[in-house]
Amino acid sequence: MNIFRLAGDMTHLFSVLVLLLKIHTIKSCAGVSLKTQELYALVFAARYLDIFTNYISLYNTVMKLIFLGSSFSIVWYMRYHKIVRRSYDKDQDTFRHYFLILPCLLLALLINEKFTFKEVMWTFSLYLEAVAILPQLVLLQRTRNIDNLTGQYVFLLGAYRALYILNWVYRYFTEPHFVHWITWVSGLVQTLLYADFFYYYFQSWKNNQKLHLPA
Amino acid sequence: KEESVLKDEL
Repeated sequence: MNIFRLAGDMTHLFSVLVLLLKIHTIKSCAGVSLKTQELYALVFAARYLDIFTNYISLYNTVMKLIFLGSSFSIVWYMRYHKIVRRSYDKDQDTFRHYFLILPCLLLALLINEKFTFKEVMWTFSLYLEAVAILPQLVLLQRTRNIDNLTGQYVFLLGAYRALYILNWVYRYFTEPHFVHWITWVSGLVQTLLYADFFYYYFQSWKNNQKLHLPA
Repeated sequence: KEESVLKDEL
């Protein structure tokens, strides 16, 4: 464990807590994409298949349970909670996220480190996570007013993977033959997808204005 | 085992 990875995990934890807090306290999911939340639930389900069979550490298991629990409960809130679901903007959240799942699955079947069920599912979760934010970014472009919590959620979600990239650089230089191209490339693509959001987020922060993305 | 090295990440 290095500082970059710990910072990345904490940033990721904060992003899901910010979102859960928003939905649970103000009972609203305005501006939040259900599609992205469903993709993330799928990412964690595919990645943490061995949560009970491959014990690594208490920290690792607890964090996996938190990520699984939070992502599925956010999906539950947005789909079934009678108050929260009313604030879900399904007419705007129209990204066909099923078109993301299949290509990622096919790619995982073609490009992976080992052709086993667990490894292919793990690789699938990497590719899917890289594109899971797209429905949310599209929704932000459409809904003019981006409330602070949603903006912070997306920012933290992007920052966590950027910190993971620093973690991979650190591990590359400190651990012998630590080479994982698949993870590095998908992590880089994921972070680059946030590039323009980061730019506008920083601009709004610098000029102390409300965050708005150009149409 | 290199494979497990990466799997300790979240």
